[in-house]
Amino acid sequence: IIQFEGISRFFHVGNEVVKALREVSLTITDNEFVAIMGPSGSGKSTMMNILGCLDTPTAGKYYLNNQDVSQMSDNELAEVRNREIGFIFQTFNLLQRSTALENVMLPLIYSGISKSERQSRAEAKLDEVQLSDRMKHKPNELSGGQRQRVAAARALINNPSIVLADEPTGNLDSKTSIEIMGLLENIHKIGNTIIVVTHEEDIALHAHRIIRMLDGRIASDEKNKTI
Amino acid sequence: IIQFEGISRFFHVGNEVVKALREVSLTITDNEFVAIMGPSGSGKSTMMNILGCLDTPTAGKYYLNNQDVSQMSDNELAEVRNREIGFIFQTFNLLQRSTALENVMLPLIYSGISKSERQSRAEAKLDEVQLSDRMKHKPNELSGGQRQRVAAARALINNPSIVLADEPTGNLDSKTSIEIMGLLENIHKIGNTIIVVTHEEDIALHAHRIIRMLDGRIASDEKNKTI
Ligand SMILES: Nc1ncnc2c1ncn2[C@@H]1O[C@H](COP(=O)(O)OP(=O)(O)OP(=O)(O)O)[C@@H](O)[C@H]1O
Ligand SMILES: Nc1ncnc2c1ncn2[C@@H]1O[C@H](COP(=O)(O)OP(=O)(O)OP(=O)(O)O)[C@@H](O)[C@H]1O
Ligand SMILES: [Mg+2]
Ligand SMILES: [Mg+2]
Repeated sequence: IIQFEGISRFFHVGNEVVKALREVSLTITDNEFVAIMGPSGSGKSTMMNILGCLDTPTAGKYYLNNQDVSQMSDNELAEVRNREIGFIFQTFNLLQRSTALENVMLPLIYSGISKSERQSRAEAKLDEVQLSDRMKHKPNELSGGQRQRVAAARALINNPSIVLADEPTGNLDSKTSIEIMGLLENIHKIGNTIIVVTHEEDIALHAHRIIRMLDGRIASDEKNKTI
Repeated sequence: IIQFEGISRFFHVGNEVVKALREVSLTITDNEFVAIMGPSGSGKSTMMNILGCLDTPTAGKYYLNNQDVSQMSDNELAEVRNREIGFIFQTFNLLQRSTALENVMLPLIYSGISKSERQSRAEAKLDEVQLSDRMKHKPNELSGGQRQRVAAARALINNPSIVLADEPTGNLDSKTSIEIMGLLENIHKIGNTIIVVTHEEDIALHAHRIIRMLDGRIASDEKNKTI
């Protein structure tokens, strides 16, 4: 359902060109659980932003469910981002002036369900990440790990068919990390696709396939032999 | 040189009171290397903000180098924050409109040295964290781990006698994490005090003493037996 063909992404800073992704080709099918690893600056978040339709490549083709993303209208893209994809960002990207509850309710706004139903679903999601007692807090009234969990709850509330999680456990203790990975595994079991960027080998071992990046390219792409 | 006596910090959110720190007492002497661990929300960053003179306690006394911090003037506090303490924040807190180089130069502004000297020292610091080729990038033109390294370089440029590092390796691959911990160990060896908040046991094992927090209190405080 995800196909990259020769995807490149270059950034221009002053006179220099940063080649963040260099002709990356990749196929991810339905219901895969993929971990992406690699050194700092190797292009992981850049790849995730393109996968999540938040950034466009400099060159190459991205087919999502057999549709060429570059040919989609703005409405189609917005639809895909809101309904199909759940994104846990490396820097959380929560709305600073909204509470945890309001942040988690946000993706449901165009789903046509009532406000009270949106609220009870968001409360249930926050309960799954043990934040029932922090629902009325704004992001600056939360700890780093609590913000990360709100970002996770928000990404998962729409039951997206593709979850993109960029370092979802970087600020979490081992117990909470295991709980977040458990949530992702449950989503995988009911048929969805999970792509996790992580620096931690034991987080990567939850996945069935491990892709390692280096300098904007895929250096290796292998099954997880321990599963 | 650091003494907490019955330090409490309460936050008010609507009608509720969050007891982030509850009567914490603690002594840290010169040239210690301390790791602080504990679950998400247990009060670690709150404690670090008080240690760094960025937040004031609700109750209790904080003596820094035998001086009662609550009795210091604003000028004395600013002096301490700028000259004595280097802070690597959990969320980096870089200036978005300044380049990596400008961010790292910032703490030297009141040190009385020339701009060209400040610039060459900042360049050297960025070289120590392998970011010589990213000096002109702004924070949003950097990867997560690169921002974390800029935050580290900025915290260390003044050779502060106390380094407070709140999850300094959360976004870093193992190789870069080891390099950052190496920098902190060097600073420790030349006589300074290092306090690191971390969720990762192998990062904590670089320290000589491990304090574990739980629900706003210190649950345990022990020597690192592996050293
Ligand atoms: N400004 C604030 N207003 C209200 N509550 C706050 C505020 N800052 C922190 N808290 C609460 O105080 C508690 C401690 O927060 P703190 O940031 O110190 O935790 P932490 O140990 O650093 O957690 P983490 O490992 O997730 O970073 C948390 O439960 C948090 O919700
Ligand atoms: N907007 C931008 N402008 C210029 N350069 C950028 C931009 N975004 C990223 N880069 C550069 O592209 C490269 C890849 O960045 P990316 O964020 O994808 O790395 P990453 O693998 O996610 O790293 P990390 O593990 O540190 O999060 C980095 O060298 C970074 O400096
Ligand atoms: Mg990244
Ligand atoms: Mg914290």
